[in-house]
Amino acid sequence: KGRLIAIANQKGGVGKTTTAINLSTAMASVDKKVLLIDLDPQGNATTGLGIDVKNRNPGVYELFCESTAFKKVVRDTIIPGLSIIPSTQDLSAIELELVNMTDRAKRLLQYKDKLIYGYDYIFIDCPPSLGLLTVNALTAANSVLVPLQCEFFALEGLTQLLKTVDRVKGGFNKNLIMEGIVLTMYDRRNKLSSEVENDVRKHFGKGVFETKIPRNVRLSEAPSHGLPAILYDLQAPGSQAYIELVKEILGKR
Amino acid sequence: KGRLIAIANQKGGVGKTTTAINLSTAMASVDKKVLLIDLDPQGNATTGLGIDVKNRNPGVYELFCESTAFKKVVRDTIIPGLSIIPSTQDLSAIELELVNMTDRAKRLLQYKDKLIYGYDYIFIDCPPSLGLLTVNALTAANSVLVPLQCEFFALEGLTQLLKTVDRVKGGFNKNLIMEGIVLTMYDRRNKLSSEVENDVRKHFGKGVFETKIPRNVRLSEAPSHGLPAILYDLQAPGSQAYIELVKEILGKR
Ligand SMILES: Nc1ncnc2c1ncn2[C@@H]1O[C@H](COP(=O)(O)OP(=O)(O)OP(=O)(O)O)[C@@H](O)[C@H]1O
Ligand SMILES: Nc1ncnc2c1ncn2[C@@H]1O[C@H](COP(=O)(O)OP(=O)(O)OP(=O)(O)O)[C@@H](O)[C@H]1O
Ligand SMILES: [Mg+2]
Ligand SMILES: [Mg+2]
Repeated sequence: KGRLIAIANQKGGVGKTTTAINLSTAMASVDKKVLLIDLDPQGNATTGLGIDVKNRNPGVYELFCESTAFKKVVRDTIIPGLSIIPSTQDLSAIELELVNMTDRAKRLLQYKDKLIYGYDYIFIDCPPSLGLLTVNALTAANSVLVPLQCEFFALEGLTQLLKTVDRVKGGFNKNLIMEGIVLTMYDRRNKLSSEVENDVRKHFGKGVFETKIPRNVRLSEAPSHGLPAILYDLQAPGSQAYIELVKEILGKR
Repeated sequence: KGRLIAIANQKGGVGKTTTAINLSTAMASVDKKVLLIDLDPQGNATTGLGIDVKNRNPGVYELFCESTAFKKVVRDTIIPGLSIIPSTQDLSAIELELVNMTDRAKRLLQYKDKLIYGYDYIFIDCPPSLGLLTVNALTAANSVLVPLQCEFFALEGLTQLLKTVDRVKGGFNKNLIMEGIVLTMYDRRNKLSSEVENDVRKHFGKGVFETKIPRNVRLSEAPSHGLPAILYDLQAPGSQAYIELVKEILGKR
């Protein structure tokens, strides 16, 4: 049985998509069968994996609203072993479209069996909010991986995120656990990074991955080529950090 | 009559809040009477201006949902001439709470007269989404200022944002105009920054401010002291850039 991991943080720009793309690629590179679900209407994960704009329907929106056949929404990527369910802008209207459905938080959950018997790892890239899309991800997930940028504002939002995880755990998804917090955009030259790191490790101890993702321009250049950084520049510090993170996740099991 | 400027971009972490805090402070420092409205449930602008967590109710939520007396929701800040309407986490439930109200997009608009006759400039910090809160800001605003991070994913979302601005202009707010696009986190050492700059200036010409906000660690350190960067470190390149931006906005009028 596979594991469903939601990559979530309502703070914007903390590295959710970059983590989703590179973690799923690194997992596929160690022969795991991986699926990435793009739950963000911005579709950055879909773009970052090179899926053409004309090849994105049907995607997540149809999966949530129209119960389209599962295999129709899955796309292969250029990475062997990695598939994606793409997102489109239609997804941004979902809060209003599903508002009167009683099971609006369980739209993704209804596919959980297909997901965990079809793949070893399923990663879900969440949008920067704690709305219906993120709640769907948390309701279906086995665990939550939280990218945390080493900045003051990012730290401020952590409590609220953890409260939401607890609320979902107390409601729709009793087995939800934390996969861990991963520090992102860590900059050795900047004392703010080490202050945030010390603070977070003091509060969460083992709940924080040893692996830190350094600030590395190759990570932000790769998406413009439609490639994960691991393919764009394998030796880059950012790529190597995601490979280390995979080892840590697999080692923890 | 004052001007109401929405600071919006659904892409996360592009510098909306940092721009809202420092632009409103710089405006107040040239003797304008300024109000900052924090429409983000994360409340980063409220924290960045040093408003104590216990002093945030009533705030924007009450203004939208309970028609609280306007003067009850306004707080002074330590900056002379700058006031703020704080936000709280309650705001994140607003999409669902207002869904059956016909005028749900006009909750802020109903206060427009009080705003433009009470202040010279009113800035609205928006959350990273194109949902009801941002639509409320666009419906009430005279203009939209778009912080654009010099990164590939940030560029991708721009078209969608401009479509939403056009939609609001075609519907609830016929007079809505672009105040301009401001490049943020510009890093001279990184060719991605100049590539994004060239691309944006080619497409939008005069619609892009001359002033660029450089990547500057002092901008991200200031909020942990509850101070705008302009007070925390006036000589820092980031602070100076926001002062230049104010001159450009005032000069344009
Ligand atoms: N470790 C890193 N070093 C340098 N740049 C990074 C790193 N991680 C991410 N970036 C860049 O920072 C920006 C924000 O990252 P990303 O888009 O992955 O964050 P996000 O949390 O998914 O944002 P959103 O909240 O909008 O969904 C992107 O332009 C990305 O390329
Ligand atoms: N020019 C800059 N140089 C360096 N750091 C910056 C700059 N502008 C903003 N930051 C930092 O980058 C992070 C993101 O900025 P900010 O929170 O203002 O963006 P935002 O668009 O408001 O994010 P959100 O989408 O979550 O509301 C913050 O930690 C902030 O301190
Ligand atoms: Mg993202
Ligand atoms: Mg913000």
